[in-house]
Amino acid sequence: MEFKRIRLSGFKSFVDPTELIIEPGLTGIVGPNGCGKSNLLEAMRWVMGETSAKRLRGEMMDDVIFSGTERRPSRNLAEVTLLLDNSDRKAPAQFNDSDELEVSRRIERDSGSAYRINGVEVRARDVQMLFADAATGANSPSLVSQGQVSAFVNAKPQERRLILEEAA
Amino acid sequence: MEFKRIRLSGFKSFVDPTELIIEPGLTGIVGPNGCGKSNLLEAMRWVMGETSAKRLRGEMMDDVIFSGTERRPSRNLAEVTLLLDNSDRKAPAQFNDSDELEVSRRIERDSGSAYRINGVEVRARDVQMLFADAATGANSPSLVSQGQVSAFVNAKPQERRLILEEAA
Amino acid sequence: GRQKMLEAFEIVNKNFGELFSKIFNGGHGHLVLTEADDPLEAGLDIMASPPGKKLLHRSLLSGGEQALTAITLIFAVFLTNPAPVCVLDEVDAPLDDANIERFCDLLDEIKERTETRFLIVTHNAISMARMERLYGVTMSEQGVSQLVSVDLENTEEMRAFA
Amino acid sequence: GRQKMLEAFEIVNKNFGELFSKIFNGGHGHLVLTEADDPLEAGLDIMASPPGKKLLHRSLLSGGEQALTAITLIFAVFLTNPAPVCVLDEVDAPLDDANIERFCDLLDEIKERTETRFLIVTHNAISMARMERLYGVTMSEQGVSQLVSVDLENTEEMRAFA
Ligand SMILES: Nc1ncnc2c1ncn2[C@@H]1O[C@H](COP(=O)(O)OP(=O)(O)OP(=O)(O)O)[C@@H](O)[C@H]1O
Ligand SMILES: Nc1ncnc2c1ncn2[C@@H]1O[C@H](COP(=O)(O)OP(=O)(O)OP(=O)(O)O)[C@@H](O)[C@H]1O
Ligand SMILES: [Mg+2]
Ligand SMILES: [Mg+2]
Repeated sequence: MEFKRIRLSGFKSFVDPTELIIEPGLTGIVGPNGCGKSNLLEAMRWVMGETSAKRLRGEMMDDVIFSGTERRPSRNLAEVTLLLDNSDRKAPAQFNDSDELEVSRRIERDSGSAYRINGVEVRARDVQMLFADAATGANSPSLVSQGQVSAFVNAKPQERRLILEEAA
Repeated sequence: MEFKRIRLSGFKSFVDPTELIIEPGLTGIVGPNGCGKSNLLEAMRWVMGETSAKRLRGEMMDDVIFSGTERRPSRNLAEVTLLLDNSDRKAPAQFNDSDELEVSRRIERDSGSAYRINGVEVRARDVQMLFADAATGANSPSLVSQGQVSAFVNAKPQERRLILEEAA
Repeated sequence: GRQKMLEAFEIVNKNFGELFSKIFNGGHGHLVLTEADDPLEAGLDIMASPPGKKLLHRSLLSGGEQALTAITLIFAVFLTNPAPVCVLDEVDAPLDDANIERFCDLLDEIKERTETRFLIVTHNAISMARMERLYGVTMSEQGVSQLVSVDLENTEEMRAFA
Repeated sequence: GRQKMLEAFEIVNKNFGELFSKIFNGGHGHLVLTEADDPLEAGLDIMASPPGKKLLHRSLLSGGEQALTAITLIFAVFLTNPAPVCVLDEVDAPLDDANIERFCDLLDEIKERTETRFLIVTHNAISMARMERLYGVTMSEQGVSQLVSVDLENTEEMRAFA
């Protein structure tokens, strides 16, 4: 599985449609405090099936929907789409006949999330499994959120062992 | 009360006697990771009467005594001395006839701490009171340890209210 | 007891509002006492909206915005009852360059308003340059700390300590 | 279940030891399973001694040393089961300049050994300079984020994003 690009619309401060191409090697993401860097990274965790609003710094999942500014009204809809390369054909059978997989998640205010793979509606579980089988996912140790390193340092041995389970 | 200088010996990585002059205005303390900057700041909290080893990153108070390196043997004694200007004569009566106050704390392995003000042995409580009356002290909001800002951000409202009590 | 607490709260809140707009270059922040009618039991909550942004739950603020808000509160309390010494250990770590300059402006202002002596640990070259003097901590012998004076005019030497 | 866990532990421990000495330029680190005879119940503890220093309780390590140790463990796990993408949000914040260079060396090495694509959020000019490309996030309209390409050859432009 290879990650090719991510698109966001209405997700936190990214109200206007935005696209990030994910290229090989090292890509830096920079900008002033509060401009949206962590929001962009959270969009990726979210579309991979993150179920905890708290881990996305919100109190409820609707908090990821653009809530408006002094000039712009709030939105009722947020959508993130991830484009994956599947030429190694390692996806679950039902999706494994395409070169590409498009995973999307959409949330509507007060009515929850809907997931799709290549246009077909699926459950959150299917999306989580897809990424888990590829050694990644919203809770993978390869996605390190801001401040998580110091939390890790201070964690109890039991909590830290959970990371070992990701490797097994 | 004015802080004039601090002297350390045997305190954490400052095994050899060290002196820092505390001058007016802004003094920067710089150096690579792990060289001892936080240790130096902790020496100040410690001599002001810090009672919690945990707040000094240790498991027990003996952890502040130099524990040796590959080349040097460990010590059994640590001492920190703070020199204060008392020309405004605002110290407690028993110490208020001197222009200067020398507050020191000494710890001996397995036998606990001893405090002195101008050479006279006093209780930890006397030292804590001295600094509390001057709007400072080991737990004053004016001493911000490494990582404390982010802890403050994530604190519950009840915990944060304790800081308000320092102002009252 | 309760009266004193409320008076202190009012002063801290006023300081907080002033410092917030200064360090955020706009926006609005204030404090609220929460969760109890008796101020002696209440918690202290922070309401912060950076310039142009709506007031959202505090957790949605960015890492740098949250740090700046906490620093503002610490200084707001500090100004109500200035201490003879203020020791800050790497509080500028999550801040971008522009915010570090504003943070240093805040330090200059507090230094003018009070008699406080500051000890500021930092890795950041901008903060270093804004200090009045620098002490370097070194370990030329492994595991053993030593204090040295660092020449503020010598940028090469300073960079070596970043 | 238990066998698989122990095998994974052995590999992670080996990786951890190698990476630790590399990123600390010496010293020694290893992992231990703690608090239970059954590895499925055990906790994971870290033993770390930076070069020349004695093995002390982990909490006595400095802020930067603790961060570096955690990063090393995360990468040690990562190498046993490489992911297609690795996203790091400001993990270099507590590191000094020399350690940031070593951290970037580590990234280069992992990039060579795996097919992983990295997204690295940073405020640090050294990390920025070691990236292969940069995207800037801006809010020219208050509260609204936009993505722009940043020219790595243009140091002025890069600094504006620090
Ligand atoms: N649902 C939402 N609608 C609109 N804006 C939001 C929403 N959720 C968060 N924000 C805004 O996003 C900003 C935080 O963005 P983010 O955390 O990505 O910043 P950052 O670039 O990572 O900054 P730092 O460098 O300080 O970590 C906050 O100021 C907040 O107001
Ligand atoms: N009792 C002790 N005896 C000897 N060395 C000690 C003792 N306690 C702590 N140390 C050493 O002090 C070092 C940490 O120092 P300190 O926390 O002051 O670093 P620092 O300069 O603040 O670094 P950073 O920039 O990473 O925060 C550790 O490497 C630890 O081994
Ligand atoms: Mg962030
Ligand atoms: Mg430190």
